[in-house]
Order: sequence, then structure tokens, then C-alpha cells
Amino acid sequence: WSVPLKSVFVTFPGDVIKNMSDTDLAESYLKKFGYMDTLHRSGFQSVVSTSKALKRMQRQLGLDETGQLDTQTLDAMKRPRCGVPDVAN
Amino acid sequence: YKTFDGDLKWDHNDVTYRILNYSPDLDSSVIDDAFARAFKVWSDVTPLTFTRLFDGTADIMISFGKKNHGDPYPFDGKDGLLAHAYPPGEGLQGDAHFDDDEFWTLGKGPVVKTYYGNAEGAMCRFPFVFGGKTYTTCTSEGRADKLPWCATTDDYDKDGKYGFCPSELLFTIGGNSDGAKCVFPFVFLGDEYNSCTTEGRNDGYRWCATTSNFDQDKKYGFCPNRDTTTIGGNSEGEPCHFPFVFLGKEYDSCTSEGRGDGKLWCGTTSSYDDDKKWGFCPDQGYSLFLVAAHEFGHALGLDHSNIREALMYPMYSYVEDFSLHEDDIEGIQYLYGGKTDPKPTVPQPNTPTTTAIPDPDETDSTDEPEPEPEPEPTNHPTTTTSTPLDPTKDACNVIKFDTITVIGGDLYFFKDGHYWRKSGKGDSALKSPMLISERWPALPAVIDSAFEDVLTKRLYFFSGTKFWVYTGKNVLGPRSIEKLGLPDSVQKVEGALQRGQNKVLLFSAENFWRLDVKTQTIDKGYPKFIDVVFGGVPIDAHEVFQYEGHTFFCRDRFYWRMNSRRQVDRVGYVKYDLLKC
Repeated sequence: WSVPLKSVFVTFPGDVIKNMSDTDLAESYLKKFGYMDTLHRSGFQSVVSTSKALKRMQRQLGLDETGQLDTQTLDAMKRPRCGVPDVAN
Repeated sequence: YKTFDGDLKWDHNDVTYRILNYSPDLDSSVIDDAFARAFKVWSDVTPLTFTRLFDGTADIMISFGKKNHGDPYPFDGKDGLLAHAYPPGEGLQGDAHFDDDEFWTLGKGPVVKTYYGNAEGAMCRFPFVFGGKTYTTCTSEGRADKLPWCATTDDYDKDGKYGFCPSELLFTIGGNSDGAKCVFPFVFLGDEYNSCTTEGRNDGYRWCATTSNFDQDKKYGFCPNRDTTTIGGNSEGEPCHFPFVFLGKEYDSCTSEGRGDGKLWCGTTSSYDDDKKWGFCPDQGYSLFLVAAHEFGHALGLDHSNIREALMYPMYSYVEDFSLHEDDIEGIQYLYGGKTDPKPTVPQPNTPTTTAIPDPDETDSTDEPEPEPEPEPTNHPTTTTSTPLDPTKDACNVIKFDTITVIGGDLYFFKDGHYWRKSGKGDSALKSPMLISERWPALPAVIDSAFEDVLTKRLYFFSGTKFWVYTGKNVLGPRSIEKLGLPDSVQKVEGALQRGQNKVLLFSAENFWRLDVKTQTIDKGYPKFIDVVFGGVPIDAHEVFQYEGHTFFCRDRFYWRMNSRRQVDRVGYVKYDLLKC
């Protein structure tokens, strides 16, 4: 086996690098699709509402309702989809 | 399934839609067809019908846009949000928007319809072999004019079948130049451009001038995407440039080198190292048909479903042989009920797209209009030359007219001894039927065709092998059509087209003759075959007439409209587009 070519990673100008953290990604997803209202709650409540909101999203998308930001949930949040909110408001 | 709060739905079943603009990713005929099939998904299981409008306001207004596209919900570039739609209602409600930063296909990679060549508009076949070399994209190899072309079979060397690929060197979309191709270089705001540009626009669409000076002529069009058009990146849809140099190495095709996400990209100039211009290569793309069927579900009143296999599930996934899930069917039938009969006795007025010629088997001439109740005796004085007849004899129930023609600029529809007149342009109301025998007493009940001589204003009427010529109230006839030089094999004249001052084309079966009205003789070199000169229209049209600068060929309830360049630019329903029912 030849030594594998060292792949050079290049930063492409204008590349929309979605280097959002998983938490930021989850927060914006839950708000955008109506699982979590956009009101900012105090720290403690926001944790409850995020977990509760995650459970609602997992139920809507037919995922295991763990209330956790696990891999299956993150993958679902990265998939292309319709822009209509899941929770009518 | 879920419906929107308050079970929002349309309060009528004949829903209308209008396509406001097109994505440069697909040929407009492919987009028309994808939307028509997406509506059919829903009309197949409900009493709903979908009619396409070409102007004015429709219930469902369809458009493509990028990022901020005119409503409070901006799109987000490639991937992520693909489209959205609003529940039924007025204004923005019911509309559907598609993100044009996506790469729209039919779900399995670039859909490249060809133009000209010898493949009658067939799609490109990738990969194909040419000159012993394999090509996975359109190429200008072998051509001095640098026009990109492709084979429509997998081996050009063997089959010789090819067509030209969409490119700004061939045509443009929309704009104000009737599809004329780009002119390079062109001047815009004093600068010279040698390729399409997004300069001057904030919606990211690439455009060009169709004359050498936009500042002077203001003629422009949007550039169609080539099959190698890049997506995202920083080149605004410029096509890949092959070969291009990256990190000192030359690449002849897309690569994922330099990226950690495995996405294929290419340089859009000869050297990425020098110019840093790049974009993502076309991938499988998103099926416009599937996404549209989903969005139209919203526009009809369905919210998202949590059934993974349902069409109304929010996430996109490509399905080869699509069919509605029972969850979708239950949802839409909860709102509108089931289909009232297994097969529509009168085909749904889902105006066929410009490419989908209506299915001739659909024409069932059995559904004659119901016999009308005896009309109430009208005691008001008639104000017209003929006694208006039973006003409830509705032209909208006539499946096939005996003939349609233009007299004095108005459209006349003849059927069984009656005629209806539709004056002027636009939506003026149709006059109620009149008796032919009252205005033209010498004529029989069934008229096969008629025309008004441009110069003398004489009216020619044809029925069977006879014809009559009216000059005001005076009539000459009946006389045999052989007097005009038509052969005795002609059983009836089915259409007439004025050509210039004193020529008229007379149509019968699949032939047409040119009559010199002044000498009352048929010109030499005729008959000719209709499909040789008027490509794309049915050769068994039973009505042919000229109206508002277009030539109309009618068969049953449909018409094919041909523009001055002899291109069929619309197929529709006589009932909806001409009678304005």
C-alpha cells in the first residue's frame, strides 16, 4: 500500500460553512419550525422547553422520543425539507 | 395527517394556478409538465380540477426565488429549506415558492432537454461516446461554433443522434427578447461583458443583453443553466471550466479534492489557484415533481404528516415510482371528499401543458349536453338583426363546434344552425346564440368552415362540397367547390387561413391548398401536407382559423396555437381560453 495521499483541505471563498454548533443548529431548527416559541426564557425554563420541544419534534418526525439532542435527531435536522413550520402557529 | 387550524380549504373545486417564472435549471416544458403531474396527484383522488392560467390572478401562484424573495420567510441557499407554500385563501394564501438556490431536476441528476439537431428534443444521454471518448456532460468538441451539444443515445459514433444543450448561445428565458440568444460582448452601464452576469440585479439570476448594447436597446433575457452550471460557491451559476488547475494539478472533471465533506466541485476559470472562482457540481438535485406535489398539498389545506412514507412528511426523500400514501389520501379527502366518478365524463379542465398533448382517448363524444328545457317566450323587442334564441343554450356545453372563424375581428362559433359571437379581445361576454338562417338565409345548418375575404369583406361559407359567397345581404351559391379548382376527392373544407391580401389556405384532411381569391383558382404546387408545413399540430384538426396574430388548429375541445414563427406555443381548451367559460 502506498502511504495515503495527505488530503489538503482548502477553505473555499464564499463557501457557506455551516459551522453552527449542534446546540445552535438545534435551537434555530426548533424555533424555525414552530416547536419552540422565540421568546427567550430564563436559563432553567429554556432547558425544560428545549427538551420538551425536542420530544415534540421527535414525535412529529417519527423518531425515538428521547428529548435528547442525539445523532438521529441531529441528522434529521440537517436533511433538506419543506419550509412550512411543523407546528402551525 | 393534519389540516391547518380551522380546516382551511378552497370553497370551489375548480382551482386555478399560474406559473409566474421559471428556474434556469430545467427546460420550461419540463417544469410545466412536472407541475401538471404534481396537480394530477391530487385531482386523481378528489373532485378537484386544476386549470392553468397564463395571466391575471390564479388561486395558486407559483414562483421560483432565492433568499429574500418577497415574503417574510427567506430561503437559505443550497439545501436546507427547499420550498414552502401557504394554506388556501386570498392573496399570498395558496401560493407556492421554490428555492432557486437548489438544483432542480426530476430527482436523478441533470435533465437536459436538447434543441434542434436530429433527436426531436430528446433528453441528453449521459455518459455518451463520441470519437471514441466518453462524455458525462455536454461538450462543444467537434464544433467550430463552440455550441454545447450532446448525444441522445449512449453512442454517437454508432447512432449519430444528437441535439444542442441549453445555453445562452442558443436562447434566453423570459426577459423582453422573445427567447433571443445572448450577444457577446455587450455593453451594460458602460462596461463590456463577455458572459452572463448577475450585475444590476439583487435576486442572483444571471442575465445577458440580446443586442450589443443594453444601455441603448434595453433588450435582455435570463441565461439558461448549462448542464455543467455550478451551484452555490462564488461563481453565481457560471458553468464549470474544464480543464481547471487546482493546487497545481489539472482536472478534467469535478472533484472532491480539498474538501472534507466529499461534495464535488469545479473551477469556473482555467485556474482555481489564480482566480479562486468555484462552485459545486450538479448532483442528483431535487425532484421538482415530488417537492411540488408536497407544496400543492399545503396549498390545498394539508399541513405536515408524521408518517415517514407520506408525501406530506416534511423531509425530502427521492421516490422512483411515486404514489400517494393512504395518509395523504385520507387527509385530502377529509377536506374535499373522494373522486365523484371513476373516470371524469368530461376530462378535468387541467389545461394540458404546452408539451403534454391531451390524451385523444379522453375525448368521449358521448357526453352531449343535456336537452335544454323549453325556453320561456321572450316578449321584449329584439334589438339585434336576429332573434336571440334560447339564452340558456350554453356554448360552454358544446364539445365540438362545426366551425370557428373570425368575421369583422370577432370570433364566431357555429353549431347546428346556431352561432355565438364573441366580440373583441379579452373577457367580453359571449353573445347568446343566434340563428344562422336569420342572418344568412341561404346557408345550411352545418357549416364546415368560413372566412372573410380581407379586401372585399365578402364572406365565404363551406358545407360539404358546396360553397356560398355573401356580399352583404346578397348571396352567390350554392356552387360546387370544384369551381375553385379543388379536386373532386375533397369531401369538405375544414379550415381557412387568410394569407396576405388575396390568398387563403383551404384545409381538408391532412392536406391544404392555396386559393387565389382574386382569380378564384388554386395556386400551382398544391396540395401540401399539413404536418410538413405546420409541424406539431394534429393533422386531423377540424377547424383552422387565424385570430389575433396566431393560427389556431382545433380538434374536439382542444386547440393548438401556433405563433408567427410556426411554433406551437400553447395547447388549451376552446372552452376555457377562447369561450372564457
